[in-house]
Amino acid sequence: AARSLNATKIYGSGHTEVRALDDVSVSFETGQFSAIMGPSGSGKSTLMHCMAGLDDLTSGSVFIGDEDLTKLSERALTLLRRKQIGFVFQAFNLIPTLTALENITLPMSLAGDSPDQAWLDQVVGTVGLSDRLSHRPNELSGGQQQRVAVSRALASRPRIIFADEPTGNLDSRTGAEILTFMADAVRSLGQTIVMVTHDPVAASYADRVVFLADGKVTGEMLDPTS
Amino acid sequence: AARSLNATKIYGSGHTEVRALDDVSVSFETGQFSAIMGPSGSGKSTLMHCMAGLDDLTSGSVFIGDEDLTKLSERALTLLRRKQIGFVFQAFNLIPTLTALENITLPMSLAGDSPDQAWLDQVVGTVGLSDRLSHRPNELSGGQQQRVAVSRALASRPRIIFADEPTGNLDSRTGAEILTFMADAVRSLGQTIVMVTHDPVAASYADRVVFLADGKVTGEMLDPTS
Ligand SMILES: Nc1ncnc2c1ncn2[C@@H]1O[C@H](COP(=O)(O)OP(=O)(O)OP(=O)(O)O)[C@@H](O)[C@H]1O
Ligand SMILES: Nc1ncnc2c1ncn2[C@@H]1O[C@H](COP(=O)(O)OP(=O)(O)OP(=O)(O)O)[C@@H](O)[C@H]1O
Ligand SMILES: [Mg+2]
Ligand SMILES: [Mg+2]
Repeated sequence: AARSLNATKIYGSGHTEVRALDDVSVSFETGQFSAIMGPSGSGKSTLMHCMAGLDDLTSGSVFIGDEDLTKLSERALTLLRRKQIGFVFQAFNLIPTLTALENITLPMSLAGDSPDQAWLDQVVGTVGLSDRLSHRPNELSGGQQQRVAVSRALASRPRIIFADEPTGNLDSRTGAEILTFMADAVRSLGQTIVMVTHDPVAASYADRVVFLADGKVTGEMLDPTS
Repeated sequence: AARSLNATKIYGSGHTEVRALDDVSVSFETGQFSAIMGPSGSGKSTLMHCMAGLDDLTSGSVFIGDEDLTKLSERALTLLRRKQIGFVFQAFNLIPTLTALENITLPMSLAGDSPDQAWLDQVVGTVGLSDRLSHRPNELSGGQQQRVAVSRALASRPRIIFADEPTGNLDSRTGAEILTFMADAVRSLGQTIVMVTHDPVAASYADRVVFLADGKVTGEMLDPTS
């Protein structure tokens, strides 16, 4: 579903240069729940942003399906992101002037699609936001904002979801409900999910874990158990 | 060091009213490492913001030492916060135009104090930010931003530190280093720390855990072990 080939991302230059990604070739399969783990600063968010076409590489390529994102026009890339990719940001990136519900359905509105109401109700119910939908982000707790961000990615059932630490602000019970829901979406609906997490318990819901350190892949594990 | 007495905080009114805090009386001792746990949306951030004088109560009182914050003028409250309270925000709240180092020393600059350089070096070294100090927040990873926020509260050695989920974006090793450092500051320097966390492992570093649900205290545990 998504892969990178010799992906390198360098910030700065000379002796202050940071190799956020250093020749990373990794592949995430369709219909699989993949996790990415690694120390803070190891390049996880950078990898996800580049694979989702939100940031460009210094060298190398990233593919969604057979589309090489580095070869697409700005317009084609925006269309692909809007129609095919869901992203849960580490800092949520909610629109402060929109309600929770408006934030959740925004990608679909932008893509000109209307929500599958039954699915939307199921997502909102599972993350526990049914009584907070009319509130704006600054009237929500940190974990509630995170759940809005998660719902926004799930609601449109995109081809692939990139989730950057989707349960970091949640108590273990709420986190488990969301992870179970994600694993079910992968299992029964064929949803493809790539999730960054620091939590080995969260990673244990995935089919495979890829390990990153200093911008490089250092290993992987199939069927992780925590 | 800090306590609340019948603290109530209500948002909204009528049938959309949310009792974020419902008659909460809790006390945190000087020189102790206290943790607050509870489900997402249970009132943890609200309690911390009210006890730090960042938000006002609907009814009840909060005290730092013998000072009733509900009785202070805006000016006296600002002075108390600046001189005596350190706060690690759940969303970090870093100044985008300042470097990591400038963000870390900002409270001291505002208070007209100069940093204890040896202590500052120790804090920065422990959180692992020595090579990122000249970078601004948008050039830092999520976990690095969180570490800047943590360092900012620790560097001025305030009378009391309120830390709202200080390790949520960190891998377990980096998190453990910060928690160990905090526990040492409490043990050997008499630092008072009140920490909200969703992570039972983080809570196990504390001397005592208070449990919150639906805006009420539901229990506590001394010497928590995970
Ligand atoms: N300005 C506001 N208007 C209405 N409701 C609010 C407002 N601010 C907070 N709330 C509500 O108050 C409740 C408590 O919020 P709080 O941020 O204290 O929770 P929390 O325990 O810190 O949760 P989390 O673990 O998700 O960070 C939540 O249900 C939240 O939606
Ligand atoms: N604009 C930038 N300029 C300079 N360095 C940057 C920039 N953006 C990111 N970096 C650096 O690139 C490295 C990788 O960052 P990235 O956000 O991918 O890490 P991460 O693995 O997601 O970390 P975390 O777990 O803390 O979220 C970090 O050292 C970070 O400081
Ligand atoms: Mg990150
Ligand atoms: Mg909170």
